[in-house]
Amino acid sequence: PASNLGLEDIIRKALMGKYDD
Amino acid sequence: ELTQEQQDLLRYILDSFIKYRIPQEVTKKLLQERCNAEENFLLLTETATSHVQVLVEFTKKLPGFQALDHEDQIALLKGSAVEAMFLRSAQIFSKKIPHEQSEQKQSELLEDRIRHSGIAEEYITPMFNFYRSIGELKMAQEEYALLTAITILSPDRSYVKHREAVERLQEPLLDILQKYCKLNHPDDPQHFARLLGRLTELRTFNHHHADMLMSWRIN
Repeated sequence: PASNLGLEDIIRKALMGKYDD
Repeated sequence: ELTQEQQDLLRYILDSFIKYRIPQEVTKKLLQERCNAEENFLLLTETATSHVQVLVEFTKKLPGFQALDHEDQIALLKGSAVEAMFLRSAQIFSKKIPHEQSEQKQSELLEDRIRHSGIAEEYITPMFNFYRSIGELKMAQEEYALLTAITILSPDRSYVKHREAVERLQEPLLDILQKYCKLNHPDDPQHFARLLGRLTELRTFNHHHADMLMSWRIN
């Protein structure tokens, strides 16, 4: 789940437009 | 007065700020029935994740941001995400009367949820004090939007390589905010300075945030 991802991972994915993995 | 160009930029940033907010299906869950500490923890982390996602979308729309060095973009977002989150929360908790009763109830429920999430009291109290102090400034939505953008575009964050490039994006927004404060709060000449003071205060939350998460996880 997203809650297990670090802040930087969430930012990198969001910058690339990937939300759901 | 704001020039036409500044008015357009302000309008554009405000529109993005309003558009990119935590989706309703996430906030809905947060405002539904009470649950235990573990469920609270999961809900609040889900909300925080969602906040970072919409924050990135808002940031991408800031003029010039996408042209910055990619690693600098990440450094800016990493450095500001917590502060931007506190600003958003402040906007929720500092809402003044006239307050719809359902909204009042919702923010009370949310406060209750945060207070019973397992986060140590020593972190909770300064947080709600900050929300109160923001509330006293009676900020317009435009000020929240600009302040958030200014926070994100802080050239002095760790690991930012091209600081001048970031400064060039931040400065026009500071100009707009300063003018806006004079126009919107003519009775308080110190309003702009007070807003910048809150940004300094926000930075202390950034420092405490890691300790806060650690205590939360342990609990």
